Amino acid sequence: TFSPAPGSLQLTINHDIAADLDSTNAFEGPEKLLEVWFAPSPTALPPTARDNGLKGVSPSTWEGMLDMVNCKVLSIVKSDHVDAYLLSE
Amino acid sequence: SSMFVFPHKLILKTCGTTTLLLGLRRLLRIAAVDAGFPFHNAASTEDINVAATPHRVFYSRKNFLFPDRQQGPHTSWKEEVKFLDDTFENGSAYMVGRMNADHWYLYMTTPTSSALTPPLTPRSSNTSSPTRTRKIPTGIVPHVSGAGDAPADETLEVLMMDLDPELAKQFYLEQASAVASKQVPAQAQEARRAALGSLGDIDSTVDVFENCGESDLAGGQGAEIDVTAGEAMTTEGHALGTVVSDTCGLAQVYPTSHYPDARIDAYLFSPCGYSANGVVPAPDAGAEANDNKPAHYWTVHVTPEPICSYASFETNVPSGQNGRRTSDTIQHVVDIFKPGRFTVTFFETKNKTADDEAVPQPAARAGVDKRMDGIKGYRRMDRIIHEFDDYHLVFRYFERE
Repeated sequence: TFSPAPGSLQLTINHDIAADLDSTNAFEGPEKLLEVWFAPSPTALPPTARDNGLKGVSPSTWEGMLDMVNCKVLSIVKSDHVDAYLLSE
Repeated sequence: SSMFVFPHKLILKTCGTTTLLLGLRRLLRIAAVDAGFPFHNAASTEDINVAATPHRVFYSRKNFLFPDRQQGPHTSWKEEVKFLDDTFENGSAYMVGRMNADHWYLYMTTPTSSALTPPLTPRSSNTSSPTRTRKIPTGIVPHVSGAGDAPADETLEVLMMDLDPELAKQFYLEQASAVASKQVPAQAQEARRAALGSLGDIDSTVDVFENCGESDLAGGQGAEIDVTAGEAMTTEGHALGTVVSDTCGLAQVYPTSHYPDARIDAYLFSPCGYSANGVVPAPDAGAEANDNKPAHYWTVHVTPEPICSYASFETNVPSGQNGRRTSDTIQHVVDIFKPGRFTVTFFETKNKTADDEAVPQPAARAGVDKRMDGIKGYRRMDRIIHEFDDYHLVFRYFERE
């Protein structure tokens, strides 16, 4: 493991999923969009929140949730302010 | 599909027949147990039903093409609203647009202060029933320093239907492979580097987990390698996604010439389909100087098959940043796909100035900018404005001339 320098980005590719993904049966275009806020801003996290709030949650923990959604992680770009997950389906 | 995780919020946008809302309660539990956000529906995090109290929630979508093939609560808007109403207090559901044509749905909760909404009585911690009977309050956010300084928030979403068939071919594996094979390797490499933002030049690292399992992906057990090796170990889907990003024009929506720190992660699916995430740090938000300067995102999803061709573009990069107007962004994206019709939704926070209630200031609002009505090659059919307590929503519907 490592800690990227401030301002840097880190790309992670999940080869297990991304290498052999078959999307033949995908058919529905319109997506569903969910946005959940737990604080008004990144600088207004409640005192009980861990450092970095949601961003401090490990990808494996999110994977458990994403399994319920029927999505798999293809790759992740991590930055200081936001982590962007590219997902299957 | 895509997910964006900020310290204070999470955005999850999922395609096809995914069951997005079935992950909601797990999300609320993770926010309480793993991120430490306050909860009011349980005595402790040991309770299986513990759920963090969100500040606010948005759920939205366009009308489905094949609703009968959706799963879980997603077979109808009524069922989705019921699921959300069973989960949250203070929720409101809206339909925007023509019922007999393309329309758009929105569910949102309204933040309320803890003074107005007392916490619910904690549930017994020894219950193990998976059936939650109490709704989760929203908006109960402890006052902390900076809570009143929430930055302006805006989101643009362009949903395009009936894509130009020739342009849609770009998003097929076969065509993308042919395009890639015509590029000399150096050009292909350069395209990938451009899309990823010249990783090697900015003290970044590519962390590749080859043949890893789920726990490996999560635990960060992969080997740190240099950029050159990372390029070689990319997947076909990612490599072709990068080529498509460059050739179709999406890489130029927020070009590195104007947004030098912007990054794109793209994937081309087999046999077709494309997804991309962009991360756009705020201008001059380099290195350690701007911890409070946010990064923004954009995301694109493309389904190119003629029977259900569709593309979506979403961004929260502020309008006017680096001189680029929202109307310019819309025109750029629409020109990539040349859809037969499309909708534009634009969400923006209200001006919080003291005279906001007394003196409306429409001229200052990007959402009502007349330039957004004049997309070349299209006729605006509808413009519908919703005014919520703290947000404006402008919905537009366009058809090809």
